[in-house]
Parts: sequence; structure tokens; C-alpha cells
Amino acid sequence: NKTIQVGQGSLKLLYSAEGKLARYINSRNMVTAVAEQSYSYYTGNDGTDKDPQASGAYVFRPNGTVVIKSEEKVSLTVMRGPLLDEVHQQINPWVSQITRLYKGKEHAEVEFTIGPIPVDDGIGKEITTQLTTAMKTNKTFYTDSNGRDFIKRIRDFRTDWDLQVNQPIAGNYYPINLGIYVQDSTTELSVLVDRAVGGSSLVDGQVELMLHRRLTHDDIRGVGEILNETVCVSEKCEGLTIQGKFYVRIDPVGEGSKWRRTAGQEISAPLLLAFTEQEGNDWM
Amino acid sequence: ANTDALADALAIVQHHDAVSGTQRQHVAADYAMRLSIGYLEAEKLVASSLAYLSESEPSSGQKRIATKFEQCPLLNISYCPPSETALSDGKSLVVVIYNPLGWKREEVIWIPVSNERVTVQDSSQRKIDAQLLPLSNATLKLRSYYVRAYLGITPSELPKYWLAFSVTVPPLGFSSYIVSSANQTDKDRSSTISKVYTSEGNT
Repeated sequence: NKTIQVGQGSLKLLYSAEGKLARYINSRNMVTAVAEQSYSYYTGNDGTDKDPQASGAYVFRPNGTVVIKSEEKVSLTVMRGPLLDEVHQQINPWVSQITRLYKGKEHAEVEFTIGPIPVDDGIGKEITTQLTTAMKTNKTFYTDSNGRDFIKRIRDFRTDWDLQVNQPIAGNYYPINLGIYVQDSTTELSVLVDRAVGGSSLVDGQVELMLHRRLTHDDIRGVGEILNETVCVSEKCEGLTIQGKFYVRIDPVGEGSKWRRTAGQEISAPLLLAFTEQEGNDWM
Repeated sequence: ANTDALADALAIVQHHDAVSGTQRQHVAADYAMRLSIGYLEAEKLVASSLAYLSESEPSSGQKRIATKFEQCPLLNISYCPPSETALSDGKSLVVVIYNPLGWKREEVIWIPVSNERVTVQDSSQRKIDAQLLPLSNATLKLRSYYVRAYLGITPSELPKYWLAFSVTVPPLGFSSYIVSSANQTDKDRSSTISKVYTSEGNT
């Protein structure tokens, strides 16, 4: 009565009346999990005062550990049809996303559109999304190694030396080219991406991806320019808007690797389309 | 046609600044231009290969007519002139889909269309499940801005829908599908428009 159910196959997503993702259910493999999603941004370090190192293209250095939550109430539009269901969400004026559930597929596809990131307040912003479950992952997560094998990562820990944690967020971030996953004793949450992003698991049961960045200072580490991409029409420029996709699936533990391998290849080798015309019924 | 420019562009973007995205803006623009030149060249190669493969042997005295194939490199911003215009002049749109992987794939593909009554058939003239999804205002705004920024043109006609249809493509092979305008009376054969529900207010 107070939830919205989306999906026509074995995979269903439940949204609360407030328009927020609440639960993930796969009736085929009996996986049911609390699943939430949020967007946040880190404010860039401006390199003034006592701390001279600014956030820039090379340096991810959030100003403190403050995460600013997106707006509370999210409007939700659901489109249903024979092939797929779509959930449209406008998170704020410059962040929106569409979640798609295809009939016959057991993953959710999330298409995000972010930008132009406003920086007229002089503060650089690095936009992230968090997928949160109740899984007990014990500080451990796995990220791909430049699109190849997944490597075990442990929060605030390195196998080869005693780590002194100066940057609790950035120090646990890894490059994600293919995907990231977490697991506990019963389930595993896998997230695959269609583009290089940053990612981590800063909280047990949670996966975080950094999707877009726009900063206002140079980090003085060699690039010599601020990370502030713009797109111009008739000499009028605005911040870059980006659009990408990530794919989410929850499996019983040990059963996610097959999907990560095949879907990963399908994402990086998409079907190629070519178009031509023909007259009415003049079959080619 | 060949893929030399694409090979050069891909070689250049192996630089560590390109991989990590820490290059200067004008360098990023240069990488993008080289990749675009490479893509356009490779597109010509694919078009001529497909034209050769789809050509039937002419009977004696007939001229060999090569079919012209186009791609939509800006499909990510929902800009695809072949699919947007083909159905408006009574012609059918032929979509050829190539699968570069070594296993059979069953996926849903998306093209922008202006017509709300369309039918999709496979190469055996079987009707294929298809769904129309309205293009959101945000998508249209993005399309309009980026087409002007990248191509310096303002597209005259706006597509109204994404047409999504399921395709099956063999390993390392291709399939073709035909999209045509559905007859006004032929309700059973046309694609389904998505039902829309909104959670705002009391709905």
C-alpha cells in the first residue's frame, strides 16, 4: 500500500512512498535485501588557511569528511511496458537518474545524468552515489585491477606496510574500470560500470562510486589548470553534463562472478548498430 | 577505408594523463578529436563491409547497387538522424546489429523515433516486441545543447520517443530488423506505449 513495486520478471525493486529505493527482491534465487541509494558530494579542499593542498585533477582531498545529502523528497515517475520498467528520479536540479529493469534480466541498470555542477559558490564538488545494504562486509571489498581480476581491498589497511590513515575517504578510494563488489556470509552485491570512476566501500554493506567532479582550484601537482570542464554554444559556456550507467545485482554468495565476467565484457563490447532505408515492402 | 587513424588515436590515449583524466583541457579536446576522426574512418570501413555483405548478386544486365549504411555516434545524446527521419517519408528503417562477442546475445536496443505507431519485424518478417518510452524534457534539453555544441547545428525536428525492441544476435555475427510505420487500423502490430505513473501529489 505504501510502496511502489517495479519489475516484471524475477527481479523486483520496491520503492517507498517518498520515492526512495527500499528493497531488492529476486524471486528466482530467493535473494531479498534491504537496498537504499543516495547521492552526495564532497566539497573540494580550497588549499587556503593552514592546509595548502587543494583538491584538483590529481588530488582527491575532500574538505573534511562532510557528506552533503541530496534533497529529502524525490519525485518518482514509473514507466511500464512489455519489455522493461523504468523509474525516473530527479534528485536535485542537476542530478537525475533512470533505473531500468528488463524483463528476463536479473540486474538493475541505472543511468545517471549529472551536471552542470554549480560552482558559483566558489566550492568544488565531487559527486558520488551510495548503494547501501545491511550486509556485514567486515571492512572488505573487491575492485577490478584495470578491468582484470578483482583484488581484495580492506578499509584502512595495506597488506605490505603499516598504514597511517590521514585521508579516511580518499585513502580508501580505488579506480573502478569494470566494477566493485562486497559480500558477506550469504549474499554478494556487485556493481559494474560503463566508464572509469572512483569507488570504495567506506561503510560496511555499502558501495560508493564517484561519478563526476568539478573543482575550483589547481592542485599544483603538474596539470597546471583547474579541473573545470565546460561545453560552449555560441561562446556561452556551462559546466559539463555527463551521462553514464552502472549495473547492480545481488546474488547468493559465490554466484556473482559469472555475471561480473560476462556482463563486464558485454558492457565494453556493445552491440554495433548500422542503419539504412528500404522502400515499403521491398525486402533487402 | 581503414582503421589507421583509430589505431593512432588509441595509441596516443594510452598516455597516463589520458587514462587518469588528469590532462589539460586542450589536450583532452585533442584526444577527443583524434578519437572522433578514427571513429569516422572506422565507420566508413564498417559501412562498406555491410554494403558488401548485404548486396545480392545482380542478374545479368542489372547494375550492382550498393546500400549505404550509417551509424549514430551521438546516440548517447539521443541524436540519430536515420531513425528520426526514415519513417516520416514512408520508408522503412533497416537496423543491422553486429555482435563482437563469441556468444549469442539477447538484448534490448534503443533508437529515437518521431512516430508513435511503429512496428518492428525481424528478417523473417516476424513481429518483434517493442516498447515506446517518452523522451524526458531533461534528455531533450541535453540533446539540443550538445548537438549545437558538437555539430554547430540546431536539429529541426525533435524525436518524441525512444523505441526499445528486443534483438537476438548470433556470436560474432549480425541480425537485421525492420522498423516501419504501423497502419492506423493495425493496432495489434504496433509497438506498445509505456504506461506512466507519477508518485507526486495524490496520484
